[in-house]
Amino acid sequence: CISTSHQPCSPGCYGNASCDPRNVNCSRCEPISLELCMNLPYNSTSFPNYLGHHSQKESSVSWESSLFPALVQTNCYKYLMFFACTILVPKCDPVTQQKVPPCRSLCRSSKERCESVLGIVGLQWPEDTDCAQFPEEGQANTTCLLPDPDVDECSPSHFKCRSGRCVLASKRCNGHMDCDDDSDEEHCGCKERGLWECPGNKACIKHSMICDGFPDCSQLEDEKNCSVCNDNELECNNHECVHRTLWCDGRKHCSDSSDEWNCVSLSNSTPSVLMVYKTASEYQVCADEWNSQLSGLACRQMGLGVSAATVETVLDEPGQPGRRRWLHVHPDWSQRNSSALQGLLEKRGHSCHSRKKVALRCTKDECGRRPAARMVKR
Amino acid sequence: ILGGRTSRPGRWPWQCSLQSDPSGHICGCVLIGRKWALTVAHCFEGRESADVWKVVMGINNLDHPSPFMQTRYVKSIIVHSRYNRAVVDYDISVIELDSEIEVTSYVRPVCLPDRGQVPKPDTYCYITGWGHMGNRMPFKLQEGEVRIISLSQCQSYFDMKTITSRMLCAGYEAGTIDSCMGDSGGPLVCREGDGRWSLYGLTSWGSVCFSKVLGPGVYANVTHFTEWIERQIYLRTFNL
Repeated sequence: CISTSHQPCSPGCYGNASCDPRNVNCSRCEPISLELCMNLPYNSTSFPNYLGHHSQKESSVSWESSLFPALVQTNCYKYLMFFACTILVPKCDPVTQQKVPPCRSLCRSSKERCESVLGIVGLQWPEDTDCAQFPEEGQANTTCLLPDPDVDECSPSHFKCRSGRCVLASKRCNGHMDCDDDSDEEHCGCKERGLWECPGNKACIKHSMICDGFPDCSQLEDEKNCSVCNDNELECNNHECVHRTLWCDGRKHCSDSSDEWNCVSLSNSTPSVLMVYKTASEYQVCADEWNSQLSGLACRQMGLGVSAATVETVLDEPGQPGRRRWLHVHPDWSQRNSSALQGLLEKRGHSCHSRKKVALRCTKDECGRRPAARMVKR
Repeated sequence: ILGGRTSRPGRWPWQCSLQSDPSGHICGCVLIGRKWALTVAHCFEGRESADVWKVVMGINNLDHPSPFMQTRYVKSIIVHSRYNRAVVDYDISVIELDSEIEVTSYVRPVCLPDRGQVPKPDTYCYITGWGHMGNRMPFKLQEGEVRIISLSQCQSYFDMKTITSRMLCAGYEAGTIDSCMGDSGGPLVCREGDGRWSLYGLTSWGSVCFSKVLGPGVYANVTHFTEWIERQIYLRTFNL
């Protein structure tokens, strides 16, 4: 029902009526993604919910999704969070694609036990939760939800104290006693919380974040020792191993392309000498056969705009300390099937005839400037 | 934008509108190069295909096409692979336009911050967009000045959500000036000492902005993603 192509609605949505983008009642079951309500005995919902929200995103940032978890901490009613979830992300019947409401008794119990707690801090029970709108249990031709006696009263965003009370998971191990029995400050290591501890800053991260190519620990320990590559291989950012000779050849060999990252750079010296990292070594580029088109390409590849000037400078003298090797422009560079500079350069047996290496001055593209306000003579 | 004001045409030449038929404007976006724009990942939920989108630049009034308007179709969308819709983390995506824009006074890119360059708390920056104003949706682009808020202070406003290092908070406790529905993907820009404007945030999420629960807005922290953005552009440009 999301396009204008007049596709028929699903059977639960008014038979074969044409979809009208304005028809907000045309709802479908969708998986629950609201973090607060991920441990319900059902896993699909439909919108709008009983609070008038039109999506889970709207629910997640609503007043009620802050209110109920805060109220749960007061221990006012064991099944308050279950009730809250039945109105925030109502159960969707997979057959009829219709919402299943909470039973009136569940609504009333929640309101009776918790409304007064809200009153103490000057807040009101959500206006849209009139219990009369929900059916009585056992009422003919209707179904409604009641909590299972062993329903988990704390949402995944909460920690359950030994006393049974729910406190925010973020308050677990925060150095303050938040449970009435102080159980939130017991066993506070990452391991006890099912997480992995970064050796450096002792931060806890999920196990799924280890060796996933994204550093999460401050000293990157979660991305170390993730693979064992041979001597003739280098490690990709995602920890695959790729042969050194394939590194920076202008073609992707790591599945995340990291073998082709940072292949071209400029030295910090003046003038800025072009440096190319290829086959796991750093090279200068011989100025023989170099041209302005290649200068533009090099600057663009480094994200330094398209306008460039080439400066040629004398190669390091043989025998000098720190002498570097060089690359040559491939004779068929313009026909090569690579558009990245490193794929257009090659190692060659002969020397650099001009004895000059390439240095560049790149001019970054203009950005962040607003046109001046126009002046008008008055 | 709540509590903002109508902006002068051309004042924010990097602001663009991400549109899809038949709804028109869905999200904001920000031009960062001749062929590249940024927006947030959540704008593409359920609409991941590039074919259904177009990017409109150089306009102030959504209802009145301007002679300075440029429209480009979307060639590709790169959503961050770590985007998590449940907690709205890594909420960023790169848009590749089908052809380069013509840089004019009304259409020009903003700068990306250098790696590690973040605005200090209490710095004043600007947000812009065609999102909800609290009582109506505007036709004309709105702008608002917001204050950068530290992550720890921001976390105190959002007890139920984790504010991660991929997020940046800006606004006011009372929510007097804030971004709102429809501003998503639009820019939070700060003026640098040399007069240039840099993009530090992309409008991402916050409280229901016209409800009684207020607080600052939460933006995708562009500085965190600078390297990722540069790599995506590089890999696409050179077909790697």
